[in-house]
Amino acid sequence: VAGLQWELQDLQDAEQQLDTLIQMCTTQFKLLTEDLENNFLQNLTENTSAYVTCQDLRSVVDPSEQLVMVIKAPPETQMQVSDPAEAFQIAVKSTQGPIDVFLCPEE
Amino acid sequence: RTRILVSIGESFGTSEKLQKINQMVCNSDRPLKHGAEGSTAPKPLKRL
Amino acid sequence: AQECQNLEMEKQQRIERIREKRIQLQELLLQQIAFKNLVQRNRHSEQHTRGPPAVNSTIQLPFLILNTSKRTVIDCSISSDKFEYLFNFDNMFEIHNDTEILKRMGMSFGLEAGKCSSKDLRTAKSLVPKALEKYLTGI
Repeated sequence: VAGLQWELQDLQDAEQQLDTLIQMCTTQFKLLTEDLENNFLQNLTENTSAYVTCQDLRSVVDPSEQLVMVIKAPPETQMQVSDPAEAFQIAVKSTQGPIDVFLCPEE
Repeated sequence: RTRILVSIGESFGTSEKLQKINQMVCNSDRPLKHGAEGSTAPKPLKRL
Repeated sequence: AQECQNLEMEKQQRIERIREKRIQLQELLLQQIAFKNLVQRNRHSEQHTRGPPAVNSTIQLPFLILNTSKRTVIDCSISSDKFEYLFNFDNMFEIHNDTEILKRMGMSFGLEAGKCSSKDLRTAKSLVPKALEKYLTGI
């Protein structure tokens, strides 16, 4: 029992350290994206620099054979995927703003 | 019947759930309309 | 014996949680590296091209990509306020989020596949907080 309690204490310390690092990473990332957004909204920069080009997409998804649909949705948007045995169906529902859907042009 | 519900719109995240959706759709034994004209499964993404 | 059994069970549960949290932390690290690398690439290319690309040729993060065969027939219903979309496909499709696209573009230096040159590893380390560098080496 004493041996197991020692091991559990070590594992508890390791888990707490991971929680701290995950929290740090998440916070730092949120601040980074908000900074870019704010700079753009305050006209400090011409854009957020956090974008991919259609060319980037075409380099990853072969547009000659694939139709590429881009979905941009506000936070907390829900995507429901139906049981494929019944239908290939997707429902996308937003509560915080309109959803933007467009096709990536072939060239 | 909804099989999978994903909260999107968050920047980054949900990768695992989307992989689950792709597997579920890909493994479904639903008869495909274009089956006769050869495989029209979505082409996997390239890795640069 | 009963107490030993309980402690052993708690130990296994904790080990499993630590494993999941390590994966979550690695995923966050890769996302952060890919994101910062993308921003640097865009700024760098904007300096060369004297300005950002045309707005209608760029897709701001975050986004989702859905790809399907060109022969797929898609029936799409949209609510008038564009808050709700319903898509019906007659064929299979795939969905990917921006992180996956950035990884495929090579923005995370191939770390997710465990293949990364020492030069790229140095660059990747410069993009994450000091306390997390050792996790990169672990990946």
